[in-house]
Amino acid sequence: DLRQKQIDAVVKMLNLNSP
Amino acid sequence: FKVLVLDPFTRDIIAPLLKVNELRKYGITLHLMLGADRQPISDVPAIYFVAQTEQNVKRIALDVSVPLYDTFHLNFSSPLPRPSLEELASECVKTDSISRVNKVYDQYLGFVSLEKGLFSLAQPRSYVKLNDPAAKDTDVEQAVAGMVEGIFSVLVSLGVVPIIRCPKGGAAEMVASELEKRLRDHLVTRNNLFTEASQAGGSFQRPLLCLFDRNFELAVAVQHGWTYQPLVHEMIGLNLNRVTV
Repeated sequence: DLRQKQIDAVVKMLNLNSP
Repeated sequence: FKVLVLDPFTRDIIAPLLKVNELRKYGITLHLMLGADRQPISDVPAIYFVAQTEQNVKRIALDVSVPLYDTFHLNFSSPLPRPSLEELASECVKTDSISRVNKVYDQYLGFVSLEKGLFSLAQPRSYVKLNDPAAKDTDVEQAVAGMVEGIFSVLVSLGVVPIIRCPKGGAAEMVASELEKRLRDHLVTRNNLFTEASQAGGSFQRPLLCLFDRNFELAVAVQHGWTYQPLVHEMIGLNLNRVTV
């Protein structure tokens, strides 16, 4: 699911975690 | 407490994914536009998520030099070109503010996910840019490069290297050959973005990526979906899953 993968990446970014 | 700084392109990426209350859940109390006049907020980390344009890099360097925030986490929707990164670094060194830049990330998020199985490259008027007889070569190249970067982001997110098929002699072929070049250039590096996905039990079967040219696929232009969503799209206009009446 591409949308979910993009959400996960954005959340990671907002939590200041590395990609 | 964190500040999120966006530009129009990345605002459109975030808008269909997360609502304002969901942003709060992740500690984002304020989201602002990079181009707007912003007041300094001390003791607050700022997350920048913007497109990799020269203009944005200049503005970020200015923000860091003020400084507008305590620390800067810079995220670019597609890879920041080397000269821009060097410019950012030299500007920050000049103003002795480099220590405030915590990290710089290439995010590969340069596309808009509208639904589970539908995304847009968010490139307005791309058809005109590619087909206008008065268009300059540089404009066409820029439009193609934008599409290639967007599709590349999608492939990185999915962790797949597809087999590419396209009709000959049009914009789709230009996109396909540039995309192939981009993938090949990237895959020669040892720890590339697709290594992790393949090691994590990724599929051995490569998906098929078909690129069509609207000039050759005339049937698409006259085919109308008889469901509610296309009807609304044609009658009122649908942008980022939103209808403005």
